[in-house]
Amino acid sequence: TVGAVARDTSGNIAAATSTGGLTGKRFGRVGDTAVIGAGTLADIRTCAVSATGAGEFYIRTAAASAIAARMRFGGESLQVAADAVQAEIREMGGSGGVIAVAPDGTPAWSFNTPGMYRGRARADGTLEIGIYGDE
Amino acid sequence: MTDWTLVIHGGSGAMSRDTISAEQDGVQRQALSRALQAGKAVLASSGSAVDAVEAAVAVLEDDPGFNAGHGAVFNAAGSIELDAAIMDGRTLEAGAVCGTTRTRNPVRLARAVMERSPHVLLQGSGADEFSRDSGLDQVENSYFETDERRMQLERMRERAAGSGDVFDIDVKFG
Repeated sequence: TVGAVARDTSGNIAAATSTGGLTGKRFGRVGDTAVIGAGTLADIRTCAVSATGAGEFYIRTAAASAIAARMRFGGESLQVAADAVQAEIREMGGSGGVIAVAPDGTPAWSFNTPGMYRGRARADGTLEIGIYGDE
Repeated sequence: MTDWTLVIHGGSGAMSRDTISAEQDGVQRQALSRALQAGKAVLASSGSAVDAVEAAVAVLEDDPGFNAGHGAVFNAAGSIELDAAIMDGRTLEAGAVCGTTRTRNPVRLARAVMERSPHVLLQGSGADEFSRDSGLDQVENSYFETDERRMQLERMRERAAGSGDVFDIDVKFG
């Protein structure tokens, strides 16, 4: 699974995700990527999120919407909300990660696996790429 | 306001310095960098967040090293079914497709659903037909195949044969 979230100079945010799913998946199986609010979400009131991992868990927890709800109704920061939802998914036995961005441009990523292919760039010149969890 | 932000991912999993060679590490980082550059080019010229995420994801779909587009994993039947979604935060417009098999860049098909249909989610042969009607780049399903993913499917089938359940979620890896 691959994905991107962005905040543009007009202040808008967007999310996109694309995947082949799971190796050996049953013909017809659909994961979280195409389920808006699970693996992909963009809502200017809260955040944009793109997820990767065991899609069934991200659907059952409505993961992207859960992060947005924690921000909107619980007042949590994006990073705190993203980490909390990944921890819940881990406790359920699921694994994966998310990338996210807030309307103010704050980026976040959170994953409960040893690694995640990831990168981020900002107008201030920040440009980071990572693979392993300890980077 | 000149501030912009772009974040990308190429999937999560059991990556470790023991399982990824230094060469593969470099190849993957270069691909991630290309995706960042594609999205950055849009944002730095005051383009839209929707254009930026589509551009970045399309680069990763075209790269054989990630599970999307060219390089996607095989299903148990030995074919490739692709899912994608895109969403605009300001309008809450969204487009998504699942089980598509012929569109080179599924993220572009998701965007076509968002912008040229009254729907949010199209699936299977209906999504493939909408892609043709929308004039998107069509490919054979074999375009998405790679030897690496075919070997993963074979290894999974061998392991599943041992577990007796071809759909045992525990023997799968994305």
